[in-house]
Amino acid sequence: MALEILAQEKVWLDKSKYADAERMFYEKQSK
Amino acid sequence: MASGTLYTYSNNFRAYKVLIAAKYSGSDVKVDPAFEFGVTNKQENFLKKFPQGKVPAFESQNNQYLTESTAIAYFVSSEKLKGSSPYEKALVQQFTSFADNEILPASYAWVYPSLSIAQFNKSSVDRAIEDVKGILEYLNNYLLTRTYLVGERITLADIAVACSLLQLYQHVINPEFKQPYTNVNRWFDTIVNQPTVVDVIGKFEYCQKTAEFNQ
Amino acid sequence: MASGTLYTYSNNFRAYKVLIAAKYSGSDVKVDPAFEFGVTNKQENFLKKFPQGKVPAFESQNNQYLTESTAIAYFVSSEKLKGSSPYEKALVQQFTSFADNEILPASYAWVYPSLSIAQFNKSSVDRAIEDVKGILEYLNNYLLTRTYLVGERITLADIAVACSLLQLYQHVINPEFKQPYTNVNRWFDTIVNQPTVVDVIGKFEYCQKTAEFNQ
Repeated sequence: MALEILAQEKVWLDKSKYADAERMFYEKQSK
Repeated sequence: MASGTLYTYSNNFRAYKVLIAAKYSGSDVKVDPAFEFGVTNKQENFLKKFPQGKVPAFESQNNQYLTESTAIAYFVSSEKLKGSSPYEKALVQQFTSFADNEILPASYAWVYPSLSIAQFNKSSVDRAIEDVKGILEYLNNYLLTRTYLVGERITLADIAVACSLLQLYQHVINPEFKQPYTNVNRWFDTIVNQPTVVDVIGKFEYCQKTAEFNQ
Repeated sequence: MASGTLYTYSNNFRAYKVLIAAKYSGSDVKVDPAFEFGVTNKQENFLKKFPQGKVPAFESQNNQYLTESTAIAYFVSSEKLKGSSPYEKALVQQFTSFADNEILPASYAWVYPSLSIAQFNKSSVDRAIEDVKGILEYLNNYLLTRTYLVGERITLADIAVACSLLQLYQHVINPEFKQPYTNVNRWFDTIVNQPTVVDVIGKFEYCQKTAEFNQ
């Protein structure tokens, strides 16, 4: 049961992708 | 409440949360003009203070170091901004968490592909758009009978939620999309046009036309 | 601090944060045994209290409603758990934010595919493993000279960070992977073996062998 419930929870699986994109974008802007 | 130096790149909506909270609280928080993102936060003496090299990062006048924008916003805030009763304080924390845990993931997944900052993937953008509709729907119902999110005046809840919505209203929420959410639009407009907020983020420009996704 | 009813499914590490904080604080927080995930949180009278239908959700004895596990944990906590000086309070908030914003996304991205409850994608799992190494490295250095994360005794910082690491230590961090992080392992073991914590989560079983990814 626990796994089925976990599977229904909306969790942030791809944060690192956006965090990287954000970092690169603002590093470029900073330059 | 603490005063000191904030390290961040410009136009960082997380840093806005701190700077707006500081201005409302009367605490003296200055952005370090010499900070260069990608350079300063990789240098030895920065990493000694902030081992993860993340921004915004805060250094108080008493050399106390702090990261995580919500924690910094609380640190520079007056009691007034945190809610008055224990339950109001809890609601302020509920909304600051809601901004970080629910609004930001949806905002990233819609705004960044639209600005070509992140890869475009139709199904995840469509899901993000549905999530944003759910968030605006919830806030719209909640704000039907309220001027501010918690209590009778502006708190960190309004500041945190408004800052987490900035990129959405600026880049992708066009007039047609936001039409059904009149209470949120009124509330958001009230916040971004507060003189204290305008001092920090300047005149807010709403999105008129959502950027087309270049596949 | 508040007492009342917590709505959650069992084995929810977000709910553990609330229940452990409540036990340390002496506030009376009971999990509603009749709650059925996917059923109760879709019913009319639940959604009237908690429009987003998310758990954990808290209803105080004075019919105050609250969501977001960190906000609920604060609401049921004694002052002692929140840090003593203003700076300690800020550090506790820094770590509770760090748990939500940094540890959980890395944990989801590694644990969920390993439990086959999310799509397996080698590059994102490899990235998540690197993120977990970075997190353990940071905590390991930080805990070199400290018993607890903030001040001289257990606070919400320890409870929140330990709860956010539970799934990692339980499902994927095997003895070989964790070997370099002796300070974190000592700290984590101290926390999960506190009688108050064992009361809530039971005897903690460490991962011995990381689940092989079935592509």
